[in-house]
Amino acid sequence: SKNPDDLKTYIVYTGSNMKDEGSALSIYTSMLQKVSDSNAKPKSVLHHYKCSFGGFVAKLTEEEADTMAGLDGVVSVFPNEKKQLH
Amino acid sequence: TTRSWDFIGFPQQLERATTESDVIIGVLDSGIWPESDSFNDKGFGPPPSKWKGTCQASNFTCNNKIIGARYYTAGIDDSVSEEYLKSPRDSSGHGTHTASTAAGNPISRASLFGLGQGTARGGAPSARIAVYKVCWGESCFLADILAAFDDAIADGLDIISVSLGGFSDQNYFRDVISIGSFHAMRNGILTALSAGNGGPQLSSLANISPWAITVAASTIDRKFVTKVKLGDKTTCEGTSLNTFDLKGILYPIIYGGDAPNTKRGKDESESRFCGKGTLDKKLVKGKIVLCDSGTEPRGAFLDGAVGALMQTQDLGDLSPFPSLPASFLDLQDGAYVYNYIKSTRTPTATIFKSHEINDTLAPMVASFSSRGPDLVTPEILKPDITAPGVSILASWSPISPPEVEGDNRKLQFNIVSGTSMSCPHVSGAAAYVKSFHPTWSPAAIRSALMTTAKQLSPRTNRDAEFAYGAGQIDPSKAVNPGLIYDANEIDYVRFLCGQKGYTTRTLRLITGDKSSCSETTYGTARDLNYPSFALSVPPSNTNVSGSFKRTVTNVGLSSSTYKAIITAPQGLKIQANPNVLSFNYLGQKQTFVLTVEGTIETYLLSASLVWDDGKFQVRSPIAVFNA
Repeated sequence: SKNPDDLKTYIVYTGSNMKDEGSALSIYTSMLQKVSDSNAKPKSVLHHYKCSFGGFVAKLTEEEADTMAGLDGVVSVFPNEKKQLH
Repeated sequence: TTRSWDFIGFPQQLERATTESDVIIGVLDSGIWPESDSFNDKGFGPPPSKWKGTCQASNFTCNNKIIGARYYTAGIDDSVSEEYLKSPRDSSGHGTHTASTAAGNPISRASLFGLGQGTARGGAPSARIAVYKVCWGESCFLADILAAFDDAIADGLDIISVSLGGFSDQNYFRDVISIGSFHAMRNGILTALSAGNGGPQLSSLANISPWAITVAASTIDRKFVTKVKLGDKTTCEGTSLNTFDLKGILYPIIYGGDAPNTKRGKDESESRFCGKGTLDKKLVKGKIVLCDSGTEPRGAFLDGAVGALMQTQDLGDLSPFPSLPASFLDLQDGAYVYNYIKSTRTPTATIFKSHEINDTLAPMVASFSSRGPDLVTPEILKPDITAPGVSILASWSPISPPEVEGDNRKLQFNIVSGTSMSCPHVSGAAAYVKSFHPTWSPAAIRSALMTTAKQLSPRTNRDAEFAYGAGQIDPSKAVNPGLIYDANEIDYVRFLCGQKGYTTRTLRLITGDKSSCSETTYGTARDLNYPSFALSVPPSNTNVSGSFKRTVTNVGLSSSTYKAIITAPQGLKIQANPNVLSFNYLGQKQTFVLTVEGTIETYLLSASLVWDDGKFQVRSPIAVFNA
């Protein structure tokens, strides 16, 4: 799981937005710490949704994504795939 | 749009609310070409005070028509061209087309090299446009779509138009468009979604959110045909958007299978399709080539052919815009041309410029338009509605790369087909309704559009309600629907409580309140106050039995009495109880129960309920289907 090739970009959706952007970011960072190996390089929030709802984007292994989905405060976790124009 | 709005009975000279310029439509797409006349801001005042968005300027300038523009690059990868990375500018044409269809200024004498000439216009030409560029090439990354929704909702929009989609997860909250449109709905914003181009297969929908409006694509009465004449004086008609004129001159014609590029090891089995590099340049140069393919004749163009005829099984509804004189023939005409080539010593042919004919069968749902039923929640009828989406002329991006390399024509307008094109017709219509009723909820606007839609016939439209939902939009009528089926966030939460996979915990996270499913659950999706009725019968069961509880709100005459008029096929007994609803004031709500009983011998039965007070006819489709 430490092989960077195993990392994929995931979207973590956390529901309605938190009023305080600073505390939201620290909660997301703490969530990332919870799911990752304590010996591994710390993970970062690549982007976070803050205006109308909550959530963030991060690189995770499949195992970490599964663990993340079970955390309190997480609604869903899914890979950053593509949609197409119609 | 030079024909589509008129075809659906929405003329240019129509009474408009002065508040139309306060309506803001957000377009999540491939960006916009701001210099297009469709987006000139002459006559527009400053943005409405509710607008909180921004313009990410680079090689791009907003104005009082395009009041906001952002771009999102979180998801893009190295395969995307760098050239237009840092701008909301549209390099593909798609976003310019959809934005101008929803809210573009009227532009007279618009055409594609003379084809489809007329006045191109948006449904709400005085509305403002906010652009959210989430697609690069054909790809639209989920992280970017979600980021765009996040901003768009906060920016103070009224309508969000989304002509893109893809696989939808079984859980609404693992799909970015469902998530985004749910939060849009919570903030009073209606999201219009393209149904997808996966038809005519059943259950091929690409967007199914119950809090949004899903739009199918149908034809208009303008059809482009391309006449072909052979040396034996036989003529036949194919379909294409042939902008070239060979002036009736007969050119030698050759079968692609007889001109393989043997130097590159190609044989007849490849060259017959006229793919790139498969044809012998010496043999095809200066000739018309007959190809066994329904796609763009790239090889014929690149190898110097004068024209191409493609014989194809499925002409479909997508009119291709070839890079050389071309016509797509059905298999019968294609076989005739083939036999003519094979039986004549010096076969010749010519291809005429396309011309318009009146399609008397319109409106018909396009073959490519995705069909229901919605696999996630079958008892929410999707698509909701249909709108013009075949051969639609609208503004285009002049830097859009042509289909074929070497074709350097620059387009101000283009004619394209897809549910991408029908979706902004509904966005524009919704903006038009919103301009008259600024306080109406997203569900109320959707209800107004659905219950006033023109009924289409299941006899001429394969898959009936699964193809067209409530029918073809009629924006002029939608402003005065009489009654509306309203719904708000609490209703959708109650609905979700009754579906698998949604717990009190997750719904509390999503809504941010302390609602509990145990108190508020709707037993089935049928309890959601939707303007259509879908009853699913278990597989291999022919007995039909079910009921729907609905509440309607009076927005017509303060004092009125509506009678239920039910149309049902043989074998179904449908009743509304009560079958008369009396109203004494505007905003008054009345509740009724619709019961359906009987038997079903086929996979789908179509029926309808109309509440009629003599002035307003409030129509809901009823679809009973075998799962």
